[in-house]
Amino acid sequence: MEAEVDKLELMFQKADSDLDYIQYRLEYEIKTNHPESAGEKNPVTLLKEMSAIKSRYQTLYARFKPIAAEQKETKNRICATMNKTMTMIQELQKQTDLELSPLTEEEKTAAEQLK
Amino acid sequence: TLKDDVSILLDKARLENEESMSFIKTTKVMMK
Amino acid sequence: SELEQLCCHVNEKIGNIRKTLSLRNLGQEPTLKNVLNKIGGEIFAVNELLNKLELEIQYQEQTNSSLKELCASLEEDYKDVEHLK
Repeated sequence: MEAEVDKLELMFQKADSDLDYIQYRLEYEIKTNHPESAGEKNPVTLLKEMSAIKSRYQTLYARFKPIAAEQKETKNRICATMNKTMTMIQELQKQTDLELSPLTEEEKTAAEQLK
Repeated sequence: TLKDDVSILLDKARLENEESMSFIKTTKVMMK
Repeated sequence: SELEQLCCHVNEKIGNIRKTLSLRNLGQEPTLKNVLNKIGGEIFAVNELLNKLELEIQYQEQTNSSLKELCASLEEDYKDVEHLK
């Protein structure tokens, strides 16, 4: 049984290296038939560049998603804390009869936006 | 296509950044 | 599952060879040569967009840390007001 498994493993390894060799020979033939000139790349190079930009996009997308989620969560926390603080300041104002200067137009707009 | 996906994500990232910058400005107005 | 991985690995290589084989005759006919050049141009354009996207994401990471600082300082303010109360 052991021998059979070893034999099978060898067959897979040979198939793997044969496939690598075929790929290498094909690419070599294409590069030979299409020497790269200024601005003209051969199909093999383009194929490699295409898979490179695909994986670069996936990497950037994977980086973007968590940041966007974290940003949303931080903004929600800021809004909640701001509103809590404003409420507490108003309560303090009532308790102490302290007259604070009224909110400027800019502050009113900002408070509305944060609500 | 991939180009469209990249353009869409780029626009989304730009929009998010603009929103965040204005959000930070607004919050700073209130904190003064 | 190891056998499946092995099969995927071999199939992927065969797929690449098939793709490369289909490219072999490309570039002989002038029309296909144009298609090739157009693809080259598109790849360049997508790379430019990806560069801009990468910059935008870096900027977003900076914005994220500014938001977190702001949130921390606001929470400090809230504690002060609470203490005052």
